[in-house]
Amino acid sequence: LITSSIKHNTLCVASTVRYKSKYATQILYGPL
Amino acid sequence: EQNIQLEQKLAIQSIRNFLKSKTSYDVLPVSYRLIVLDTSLLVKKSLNILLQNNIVSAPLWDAKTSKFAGLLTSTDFINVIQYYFCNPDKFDLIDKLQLNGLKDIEKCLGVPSLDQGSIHPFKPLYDACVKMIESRSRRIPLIDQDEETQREIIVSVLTQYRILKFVSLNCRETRFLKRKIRELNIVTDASIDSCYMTTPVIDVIQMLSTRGVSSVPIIDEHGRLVNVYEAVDVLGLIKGGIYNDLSLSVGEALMRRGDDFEGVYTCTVEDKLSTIMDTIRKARVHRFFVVDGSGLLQGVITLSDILKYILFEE
Amino acid sequence: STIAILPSSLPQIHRANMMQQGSRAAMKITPLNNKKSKTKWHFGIRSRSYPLDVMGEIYIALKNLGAEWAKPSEEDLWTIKVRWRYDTGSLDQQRKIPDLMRMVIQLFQIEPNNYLVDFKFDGWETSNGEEGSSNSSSTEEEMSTFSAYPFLHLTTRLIMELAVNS
Repeated sequence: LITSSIKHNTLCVASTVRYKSKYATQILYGPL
Repeated sequence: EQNIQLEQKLAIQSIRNFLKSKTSYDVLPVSYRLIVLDTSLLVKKSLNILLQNNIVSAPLWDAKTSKFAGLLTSTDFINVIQYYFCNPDKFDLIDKLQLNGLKDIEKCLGVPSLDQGSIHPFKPLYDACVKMIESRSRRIPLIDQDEETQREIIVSVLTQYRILKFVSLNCRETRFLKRKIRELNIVTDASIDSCYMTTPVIDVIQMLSTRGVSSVPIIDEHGRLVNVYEAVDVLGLIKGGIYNDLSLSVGEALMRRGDDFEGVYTCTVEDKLSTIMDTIRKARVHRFFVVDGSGLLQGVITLSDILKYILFEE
Repeated sequence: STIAILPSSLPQIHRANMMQQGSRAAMKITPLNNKKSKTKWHFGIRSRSYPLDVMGEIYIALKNLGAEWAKPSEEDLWTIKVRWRYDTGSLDQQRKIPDLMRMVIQLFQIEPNNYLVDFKFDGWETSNGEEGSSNSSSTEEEMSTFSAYPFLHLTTRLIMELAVNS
């Protein structure tokens, strides 16, 4: 899991997963 | 002349076969980012996230149902502005509006929900293009299923621009598209809705919404094209909190544009699709306004028009 | 080719034209600041608290969120094996969809007084005790359509709980 610092009460987490033979870094923004 | 026609016909068929032989997955870079917004985020927070990441749209994720919940696009922000103009007393509601409340705004305004549709990443790229044209949307989410949990995966979102750029980079046949634009019947003619620099920006936003277009050309008193107001400009308007200024003209609203805006692309009916596709390969262009020799507005060629021609004409 | 960029549409030229016309509002309206603040990413979450306090906080947060964990072994107090029900209600259980997510939470020391809590996805289980298929047929290698969103969602909830508690 990778995270970025909480700003404006918004949390941002991400995870890089392999999709077939490509790499997607899925970034999810959610409210704190 | 006949050679050029025959070459164009064969080139289009070859490009179409290319689109049928590739999948949407092939368009994806080897490594890429996908920004997804939780539907419980505030609309105004999501606007900051889009602007911070220099994007104009993002897929939504509903954590309650563990499902993809559609795309956030500039159309949603246009609806919010229109809702505000119909209900100026509801300012604080807009301030607290969450992404999962946007559907209610659509219902209040009586605007149709954008049918985004979606497609599996391993379907032919041609099918993704047809789906986008049918749904009149300029982007299509690629959705797969988690092998184990059958839960939806938002793999990515393909746009018409990305597909045409992929074609311009990979299909050498685009060089043989030498017939003049005037012969191809792909220009939306001059009766398209235009406005003046002094037109109130709210009227222009209404035009974007009621006509279902993503840009409105701005002409001078002689009918010459001077600028364009685009749907994505609405994001800057809201960010600046100036959308509640009824008297704002579209010329003043355009002062919000950042310096990285590349400018409005124009062409004439003498141009060819080969040079149009080459421009798409080199620049982030989303439409070409057709002008005559003295700059008078004649019409517009959108990426949808180009895609439709490639998919169905000749 | 007669393809060109319309000079009057370039932001600097448009602004000069508007100023020339002496538009009042134009004086006040500033262009959108397009300098992107680069997002700084780092693994997991950082902590400068005392290691045992960090572990205590994590166990409290897991308990508040209804998660379970395996009893830690004596020789490794800094790793927590978590199991967490991820029921989204709408999915019908008959389809035997694994609804227990496994996660490994581990505390690392980066330097004196600087620790990192790392979260790792560790497969699915079904609540009637069957292992998710990730352990049997398709190994990590083959399993290539994996949705990270449930994992991201649960870690978000845990981080919020830790942030709120702290």
